[in-house]
Formats: sequence, C-alpha cells, structure tokens
Amino acid sequence: AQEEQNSLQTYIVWVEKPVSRNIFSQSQEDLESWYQSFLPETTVNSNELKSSRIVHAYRNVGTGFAAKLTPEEVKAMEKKQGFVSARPERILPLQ
Amino acid sequence: TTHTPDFLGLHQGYGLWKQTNYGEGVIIGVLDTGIAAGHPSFSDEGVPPPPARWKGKCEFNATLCNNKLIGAKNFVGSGKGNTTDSPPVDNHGHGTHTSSTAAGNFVAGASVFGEANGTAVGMAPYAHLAMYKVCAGAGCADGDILAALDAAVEDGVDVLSLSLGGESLPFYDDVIAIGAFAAIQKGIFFSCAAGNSGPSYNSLSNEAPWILTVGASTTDRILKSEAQIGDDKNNHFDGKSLSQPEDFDSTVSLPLAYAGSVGKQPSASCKAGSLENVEGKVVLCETGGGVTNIAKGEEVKRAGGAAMILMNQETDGFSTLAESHVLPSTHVSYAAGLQIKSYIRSTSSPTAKILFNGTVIGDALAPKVASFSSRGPSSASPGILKPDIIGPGVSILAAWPVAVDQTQSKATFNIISGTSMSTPHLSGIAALLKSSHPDWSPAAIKSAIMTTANVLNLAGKPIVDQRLEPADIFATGAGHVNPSKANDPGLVYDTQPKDYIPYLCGLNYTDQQIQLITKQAVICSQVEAIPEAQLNYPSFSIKIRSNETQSQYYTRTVRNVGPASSTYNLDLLVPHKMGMSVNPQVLTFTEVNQELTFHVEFSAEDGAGKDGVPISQGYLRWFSDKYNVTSPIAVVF
Repeated sequence: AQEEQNSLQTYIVWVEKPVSRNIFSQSQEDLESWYQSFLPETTVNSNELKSSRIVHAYRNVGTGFAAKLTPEEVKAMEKKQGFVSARPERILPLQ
Repeated sequence: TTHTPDFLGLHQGYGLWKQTNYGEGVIIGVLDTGIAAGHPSFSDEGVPPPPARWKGKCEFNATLCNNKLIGAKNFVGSGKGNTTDSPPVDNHGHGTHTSSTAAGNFVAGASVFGEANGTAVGMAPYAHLAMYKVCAGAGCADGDILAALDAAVEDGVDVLSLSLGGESLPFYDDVIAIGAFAAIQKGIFFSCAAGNSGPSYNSLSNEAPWILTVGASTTDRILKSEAQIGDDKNNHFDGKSLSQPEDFDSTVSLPLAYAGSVGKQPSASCKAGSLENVEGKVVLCETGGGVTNIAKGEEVKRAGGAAMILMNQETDGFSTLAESHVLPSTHVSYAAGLQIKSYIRSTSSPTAKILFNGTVIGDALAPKVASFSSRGPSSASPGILKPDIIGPGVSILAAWPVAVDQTQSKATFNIISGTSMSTPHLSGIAALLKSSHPDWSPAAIKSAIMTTANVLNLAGKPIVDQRLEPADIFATGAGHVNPSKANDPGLVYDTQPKDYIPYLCGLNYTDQQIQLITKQAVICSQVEAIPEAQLNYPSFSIKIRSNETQSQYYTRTVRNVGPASSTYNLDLLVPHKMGMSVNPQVLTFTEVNQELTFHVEFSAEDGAGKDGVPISQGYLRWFSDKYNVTSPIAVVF
C-alpha cells in the first residue's frame, strides 16, 4: 500500500461528456460520480478511497478532473468508454 | 505602485481614473501565491460593495475580507483528500505584489529602503479583488490552476490576471489556454505574463490569441548608484541598486577584485563558497551561472567583501535591475563591466567606490524593453504576433507581506521586476476599460489596448531594448500600453469565441483536441478552416517561405466605436522586401458599431529574406482627424 501510495502522481484527465445526459444541468455530485466511474477498479469498493483520489473536479473549464493515479492505473483508464486523454500535472513557475 | 500610474497618465481627480471611477464595480481575479489580507493596500476605503452577481467567497476571517478583497480561496493541496483547508495566506510575497499592482488602494508614504517614495496605488484602485492561491514554494501546479480558473469563471470575475506560465505548448495541452478559453466564453478578460526567458526569440509563455500576452519594460524612474574606479572622478559607470545604505562611506576608495580570479575556486558568478581573500574589498561579480543576484551578494558578504559591483552578461546588455542586496552594491551594464575588468587587469592595486544617487526620475529612453522579457515569434501559433503589448515590469514597488527593509510600518512594500509585474498593470488597465465599456468583449478591449499603444519612448524615438538599439516587434508587440488612448480607440478588431474555431482547425488540431479547448463539438471537415493570420486580430504575423511567389490575402473587420460619422484613411509602413496592398483605402462609417471589412494582400519581393535580414516589420494604420488605429506587421522570411 505504501509502495502504491508513493507511486501516485496527480494526472489531469479529460473525458467526454456522457452521451445520455447533460451533466452541466446536473449537480456537482452527479458530475463527480461520472468522474469517479473512471477511477481504477481497485478503489471501487471504497467510496472514501475513490473520493480521496480526485483532487479537483472541473465543471466550467472542461469535462475532466485531476486525480492521484499510478501510471498503470492511467493505462487501465485509457480503455474505458468516454476517456479522452490524461497527462501528469505540470508545475509552472512564477514570472 | 508609486510611479507607474503617473508614468501611464493615470491621475487622481481627472482623466481616465475619474472617467472610470477608478475601476469601480469590476472584479479582478488573480491566480498567485495568496495575499496578505489586512495590508493597507487592500483597504476598502472608497470601494462600494461587490455587484450582486458575485458568487465567490472570501475564506479569510470576516475582519480581513472587505469590499476590496471579496474573494479568497486556496487551491494548493486543496484536493478532496485533504482536510486541512486553509485561507490563501501569502507566504511568498508575489501574490500580494501582483494583486496590489492591479487593484491596490491608495497608501501614502510608501517606500522601500527609503527609495521610490510616494503614494502606492494599483491601476484600478476601486476595483474588487479575488485571490485564488495556486502557487506555493515549489511553483504552481497546473491542476490547481485549472481548478482555480474553474472557480473564477463560476464566481463571476471580470478580469483574470496570471503572472505565471511555462513553456510553449499546443493550446489543447496548455491548461492556461484551455481555462482562458472558458473565461473568454463568459466575457472575462484574460491577462498573462509573456515570460522571463528573453532576450532569445521563441521564448514566450501564454501565447493563445484569446489571451493578452504581456512583456515587460522600464519606467523613467531609476534607483541610481554608480561604480567609480580608480582615482579619476570621470571614470564612473551608472548602475542600479535598491538598498542604498546611508552609513556606507562612498568617499573612500576600496580595493577592487574580480571574482573570476580570486578565491580557492574562482567563480565569476560568485557561487556560494567560491570566494576567498576579498575581506574589505569591492568584488566584481557577473550575472548568471545559475546563481541569483541576491545570492551573489550574500557570497561576497560571507567572504568578508565590503561591496559588490554586479556586471551583466553580454546578452543582457544595458538591462540592469535594482535589487535588495545584503551589502552595498551596484548593477552595471555588460559594457561597463568590460571596462571595469580591463581596468582591474591594467593595474596592480585596483580600487573602486560605490556612490548612491537615490531615486531619479527622468530617463528619456523609457520605456525600454527589459532583457528578461520573453520574445516572439510564437512557437504554438507563429501566425499570431506575440507578445501583444509591453508594460511596466522593472523595479516596481508594490505591497509585500513583510518588511524587507526592517521598517516598523504596517504598510510594507517591495520592489521587484518581471513580466509578473507588467501583467497586473495590464489587468488593472483592462478593468478600467471594462468599467468604461461594460459591453465590450475581451477581444475588443484587447484590440483597444493594442491599436493605441505607444511605439516611441519619452524622447520621441523608437522604443529600445537591452542593447539600446530599436527593439524589434517580437520584443514590443504592438508597443507600450497607453491607457487613456485605449479607452477611446476609434475602431476595434473584435473576435467572438466561435471565431476561433476555424482558426483552430487551421492549426490542424484534431476535432477532439479542439473540443478540449472550446468545450463544444467541432467537426473541422464541416468548418471552413482559416490560416492563423486570417483571424481578426489587431496585428499581423506573416511567414514567407523561401522562393514563395504567391501573394497572401487576408481580411480584417473593424467596428466603429467612435463618433457615428467617421472617415479613416490608410497609412502603411510596408515591411522591407515586401509588397502590400489594401482595399478599400478609405473607411467611411455612418453609424456607431457599424462594421466594415477590408482586404490586405502581402507579396514578397524578389530576393526577400536572402539579404541577411530574417525578419522585417511595418504597420497598417487607419487614421482620422481624431484617431490612429495601428496594427503592427511582422514578417519572418
């Protein structure tokens, strides 16, 4: 568990808007639930764990979220319906 | 800031400040390191309550939030897994500085080390501020930036100011470009730092055409000090220094040593631990080498040095900085440094004095482009001229959370430099324009700022760069901001968010990549893609490939925001080795908000680009009896 914790990195993940519903007319909770469906199966049985993986859930700037993931988990996520792209968070400097 | 309002023509009681009621009613969101709430610069004296549409929250306690600071939220490590939400306290200083530059209230008697004394005030003193903390010591995580932009759009800010940014990226991979697009879709003006990676070309950050990209230049105020070498009083070199200690004896000549030839491990850049045998000496250090200028002074002091002369590298030329050094010092140009080095070599016992001249106003060469200010062309989109504009970004006094000069005052300030400092100047000015023209789109405000910019310095000559040579268009963009003129531009080049879709298709992005930016389904095969330079932008950036003989045709549409009945004539400065024609050559408007379209043809002359001149520049200007509406033209061969 510690090893897995250490390999977690924050990724920005973009996903499609769900086809069957208009997420932007729904609550933040509904949106987060859609985002959580992309999280790895290993966290499925623990809502607390799933919730703790999502760092930010975006609503206005696009359909996506920032989450703590391992590279393997990102690879697994790529196979899910509705996945668009994911990349590690970058650190930008002050100017 | 204590001088830039005056330098930019903003005065209490009249002119643009009076016309816009000092930016009243406009909300500026700043993404930065947090804010020193409670600093006098964030007093709400004279500031009315926020507009009813404001949905944001100020997460400091109630005594620190007021009608000035209406929003404050911390996004650093604020993920769902954290339970320790804390208010966005500024432990760095940068966010306090930028916020107060954009919208700080009036604070009399501001100074740092007694220098730059005056009334400190931001560009839009009665505008509201919302701080979104996204940066900590390690920098600014782009996931946090995106979250803050998401919140700012929801909260209802009018202007966003980001004094941060990384390397150039395709816009679909650049969270600032993505977040900025969401902002402009809501009518939010977006101002960003061009970057501090100059003077190399292609060194810009934040290049998207829906962003105002801001470079940095000097003002006519100099915190002046001098290096005098040997016994000849005429042998002195102008420099800059922020800390000018009164107890330092400038009348005594001290032994002078070049850091590159003293110590156990001689280091011209005065690296930590490198200096020896410099007790009581003035040490000549060179900039760069991965060591900050302040740290060089610390090394000289550690080794027992009495003072420091800091000389530029060749690339930085005459662009020097007034910084808060730990010992008496002066920062001189590369040319001066070479002469000082030559003097040291010429004598067995070189000596120097450091003389302090205090705060001097009246540099006729201002504004000068700072060496560090990043330069175009844009890597992500070479067909859009960037940076867009330059503004004051060198030796800017603004609020700071703590005293840097041991003052006991509660009103603490610091003087620092960067495109971080020029960006909030433009954000505040945009807030004034937004207050004056609430119906103008972000693109219209940007056009007004760009087409009215100054291209001449106070001496009436072309703006110069760090070489003291005329700065090229990739350093200045449209030129130096002129707020009063920007408020009444005559014509604007407007662009709606949907207009960027054909442009993005023209960049050959995939439908999915464009959708990431625009948040709407786009099928480029059903859209008429346009070349980048066809976007209705207030400037032109043209690329001519070798042996290109075909002309390039573009159109632009301008909207009349001046008097209903207005006639504009054409003035062209055709770039070197280029041909240009414009049709029509007269624009006659009969109504306010009437739009007219004109066509521009560019053609390369024989031998263009083969005479050793890789870039050329010019302008297209529409002029009436009252207005000049100028679009700069860059050509890369």
